Amino acid sequence: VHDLGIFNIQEKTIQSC
Amino acid sequence: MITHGEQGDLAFCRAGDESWTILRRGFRPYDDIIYHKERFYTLGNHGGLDAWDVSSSSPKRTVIAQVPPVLTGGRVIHKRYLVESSGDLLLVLRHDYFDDDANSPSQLHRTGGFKVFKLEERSSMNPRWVEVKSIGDRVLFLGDNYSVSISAREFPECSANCIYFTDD
Repeated sequence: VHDLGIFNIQEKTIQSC
Repeated sequence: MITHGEQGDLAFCRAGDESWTILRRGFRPYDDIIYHKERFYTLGNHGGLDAWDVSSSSPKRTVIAQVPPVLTGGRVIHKRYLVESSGDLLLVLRHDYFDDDANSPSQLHRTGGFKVFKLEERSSMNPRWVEVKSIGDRVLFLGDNYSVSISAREFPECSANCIYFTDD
């Protein structure tokens, strides 16, 4: 499982890539 | 300045030097290094921040912030990063996915989130880490070797107030 993505600091959510 | 080798020795080399100078040995004593405001900063593996002046023949270490920020709610720090953004020195904590259900192996080793802190330097007191809830239009790229920040205004392909991270 790859562990990379974009974390939105305000929403505290991760968009996986 | 680098950490290198299996043990993660700390070493530096100035322009004109013919070899690297070892500053500290030990078992992976440092998590990250950054050059900021004409000094090298090292983040110890327990979270302490030091600054190094390597301009003289006998490099000098200064303790900047001994008390590292911690995470609450059962979250475990997976990795720490130093990154400069708009002139500030930031410490970013990466934590693993936290699930009350211990029987969910699919979430093991997945990043759960990040917390960002800024080094607040006060004239009369020791610097301290203060949590940052927003980095505005900045974008952080966290890397195993080095981390950088850019402006989403200058690079509109990137999302503002976001951290781009890779698998380590």
